[in-house]
Amino acid sequence: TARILAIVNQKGGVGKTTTTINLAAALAFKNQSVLMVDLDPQGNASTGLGVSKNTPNQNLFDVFVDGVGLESIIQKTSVENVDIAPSHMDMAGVEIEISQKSDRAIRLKTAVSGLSKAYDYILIDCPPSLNMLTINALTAARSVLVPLQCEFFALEGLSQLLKTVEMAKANLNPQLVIDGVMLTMYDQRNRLSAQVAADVRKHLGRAVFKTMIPRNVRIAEAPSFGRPVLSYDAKSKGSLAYLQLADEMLLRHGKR
Amino acid sequence: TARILAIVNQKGGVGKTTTTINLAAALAFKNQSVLMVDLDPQGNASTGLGVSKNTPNQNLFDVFVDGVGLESIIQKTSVENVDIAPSHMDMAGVEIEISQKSDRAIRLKTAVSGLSKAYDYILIDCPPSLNMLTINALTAARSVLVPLQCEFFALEGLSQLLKTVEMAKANLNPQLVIDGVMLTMYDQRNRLSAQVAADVRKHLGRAVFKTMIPRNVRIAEAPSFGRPVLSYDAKSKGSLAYLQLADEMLLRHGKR
Ligand SMILES: Nc1ncnc2c1ncn2[C@@H]1O[C@H](COP(=O)(O)OP(=O)(O)OP(=O)(O)O)[C@@H](O)[C@H]1O
Ligand SMILES: Nc1ncnc2c1ncn2[C@@H]1O[C@H](COP(=O)(O)OP(=O)(O)OP(=O)(O)O)[C@@H](O)[C@H]1O
Ligand SMILES: [Mg+2]
Ligand SMILES: [Mg+2]
Repeated sequence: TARILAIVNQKGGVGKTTTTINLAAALAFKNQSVLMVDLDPQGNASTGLGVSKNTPNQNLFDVFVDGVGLESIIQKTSVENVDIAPSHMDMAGVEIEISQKSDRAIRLKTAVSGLSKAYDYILIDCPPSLNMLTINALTAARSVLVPLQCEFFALEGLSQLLKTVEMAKANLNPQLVIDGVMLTMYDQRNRLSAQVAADVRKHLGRAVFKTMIPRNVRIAEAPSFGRPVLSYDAKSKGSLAYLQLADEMLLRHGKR
Repeated sequence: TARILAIVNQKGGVGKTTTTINLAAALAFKNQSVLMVDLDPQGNASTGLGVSKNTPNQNLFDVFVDGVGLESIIQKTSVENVDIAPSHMDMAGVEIEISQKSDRAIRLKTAVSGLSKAYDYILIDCPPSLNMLTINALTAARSVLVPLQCEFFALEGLSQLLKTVEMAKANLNPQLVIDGVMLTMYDQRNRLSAQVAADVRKHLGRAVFKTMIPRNVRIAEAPSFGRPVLSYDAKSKGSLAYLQLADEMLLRHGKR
């Protein structure tokens, strides 16, 4: 059955969406079938793969509010072996719509349960906030991947995030584990990156992936072409790093 | 009376906090008295100036929930002419606490109204989301400053943000204007920055500040020392850019 991964960090701009897109592509490259769920109303994961957020048909909002099956909104992407449940403009209002439902925290868990035989991995991109959408991701997921930008402000929110994950595990989802913290936008030209990386490894040890994603302009350019960095520039440092991360992930999950 | 500025963008990691801290310091350097309000529960603006978010006393949460006067929680910072109403751990739960109050959208407006004679500028740092805290900032403010990272995903959210500001102006705060969009993390080594900057200037014209903030590692290092870049490295490109932005801002507001 599928390994369901929530990609979470309430700190903004730390590479959640970039990691969802490029890890999905890297896992697909290694013959895994992958479903991405774009839980961020900004919809960057959808746009980053050239998928529209304005369909007039049923969309992710209807899955949350009316219990429409997730499989009916899934689309293929330009990447082989990668499908997506895209975001939608309507998602900006979804939190208010489900706020009075007693099962508001498990709407996504229910929706993905029928799909876990259809994919090897389900990656959920989350918004920059510990809101009800992120809680839904933590409840539906088997594990959490925390992208951590190698900068000062990004360190600050980490302990709050780890507490929230523990809370979700205790109250909503006992099987939830932290796959790990993934260091990203590592810039070897500046000592701040090295300091943050050393600090995190000292405190969290093995919970930190060995693979570090370097700051690499090809990664930032790729979404403007609607493609993951692996197909935009396969030989770039960014592509190689995400392929290495996929290897390490598969090893941790016993799929290698 | 004080010019109240909301620094807003729901896209994460685009430089909202960095701009609040460094613009405050630059305005203070130009003899303006400045109050910062840290409306983000992450509290990066507070930590970035070395101010604690864990006071056992009354804090910003009590201002929102119990109507405690904002002036009673204001602290001095290490920067002359810059005071702060810091964030607090309790603020993570403030939205739920005020969600049933009929005046939930104007709690901050009421709180700052008594202070507008005490400062030349009040800068409000917002979280990466168009939630009730950001709505409070848009209601209390006279104008909006939108930091825009020169990258692809950051462009995507801009039209949604401008619509939300129009909505706040129509329904909550008729005096609200957009001071401008400020391009930041401009990296002249990569063509993506130039493309985004050209695109934004083409669509928004004069609404875009002439001053661009360059990507500059001294800006990212400064908060780990609890200081604005102006006092961490006064001669850096980052400091000079924020001083230039302050000049441009003062000109737009008729204070020069
Ligand atoms: N390793 C990298 N090298 C260079 N640029 C990167 C890298 N990772 C991400 N970026 C860029 O940094 C910006 C922030 O990344 P991204 O949007 O993926 O973060 P996020 O955590 O999803 O943001 P949000 O909190 O708004 O959802 C984007 O413009 C992206 O292209
Ligand atoms: N001009 C710049 N040059 C280099 N680094 C910068 C610049 N501006 C901001 N940064 C760094 O980029 C990161 C994101 O900036 P910041 O935290 O201010 O954004 P934000 O919009 O407040 O994020 P959030 O959405 O989480 O509130 C920080 O680590 C900051 O130090
Ligand atoms: Mg994102
Ligand atoms: Mg911030």
